[in-house]
Amino acid sequence: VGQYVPPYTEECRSGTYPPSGPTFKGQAPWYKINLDISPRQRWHQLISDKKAELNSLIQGIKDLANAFFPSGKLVELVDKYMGPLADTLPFPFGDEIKGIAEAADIPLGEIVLFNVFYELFTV
Amino acid sequence: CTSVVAEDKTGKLFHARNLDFGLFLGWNATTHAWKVTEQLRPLVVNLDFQRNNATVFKSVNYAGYMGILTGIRPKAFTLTMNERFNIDGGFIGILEWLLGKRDGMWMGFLTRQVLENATSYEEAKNKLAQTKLLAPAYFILGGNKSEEGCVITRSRAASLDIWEISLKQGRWYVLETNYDHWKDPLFLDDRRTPAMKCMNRTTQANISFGTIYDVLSTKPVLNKLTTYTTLMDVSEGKLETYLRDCPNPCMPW
Repeated sequence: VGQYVPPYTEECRSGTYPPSGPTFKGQAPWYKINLDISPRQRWHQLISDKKAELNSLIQGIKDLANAFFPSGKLVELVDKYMGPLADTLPFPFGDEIKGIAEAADIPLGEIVLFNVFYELFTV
Repeated sequence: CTSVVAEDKTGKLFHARNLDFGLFLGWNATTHAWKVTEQLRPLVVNLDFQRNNATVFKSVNYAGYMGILTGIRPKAFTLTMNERFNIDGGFIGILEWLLGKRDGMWMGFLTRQVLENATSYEEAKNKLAQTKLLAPAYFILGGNKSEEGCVITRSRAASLDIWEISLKQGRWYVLETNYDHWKDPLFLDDRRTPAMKCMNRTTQANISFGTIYDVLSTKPVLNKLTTYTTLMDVSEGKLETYLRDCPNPCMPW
């Protein structure tokens, strides 16, 4: 119960490696990104494999936005105004983002938003 | 987030991190977890960026995000970034970008460019310290030689501080969470004190992938926002990423 309330209460762990048990949820899979092929193509395999998970995340963020703005206007604004931002990004990032949006079948503005999430969340 | 660069008694450098994300982005009352954090975990992938069939660098990404938050350029340097919150944050940077003022760099794209193009610790450090950014950040950089490890505290315009490993001063590791190292962390979010306590208890003589994983597995360093733990060994070009969960009892951040 002490874990719910700061300050820190747990003793330093030991013997947790190699990972196992309830805090370990598996190893991350490996993918190759070939920098020799066009930026629009290089993420295709990865995004095809992770399309369902990526769509689920984007939908989750949209649901959250719609909870605050039930009219759906915020998502509309993202789709309308964030997409063109891709053309202003330095090479090769704009083309890579377009390739990701195409492979995931997600509106470009929503993939741009995902890629500038860090900048949005530093306030 | 919690990032650490540590040097063992032989001069070997280890770099590790917990990536925490999703605070206040929806709470799942059934699973007692942050919604976006839950949705990010299945997207975690290790990437091997290759040119001419040879590895240029490796990274850990969320599929669909092409900037770099965690990466290694084998035999040269390792890099992680932690979020730095500031009122002069990235929102203003984005507005400036939209209004046509485009002299700043997007954080994730800068780290990607550094990993792709910089060939040494010093070159990476200079680029990370000097490039104008759209948002403040902490860059945690490790090299491949003794005492090559630092935390670069960045505002949007400049480097505010570079805090380095210094064996002479007994500082065999640098550890960063989400607060300026010269200030106290928020009392409700002090992951630094337990992490440093566990590092100090481990001692330099015993530092390894295993003992660093222990530190990053200790609550609240491990918490409900933690999506993955990565361990990196620059000299061997090794990167291991483990997806994490923090079942109750566990701190929400």
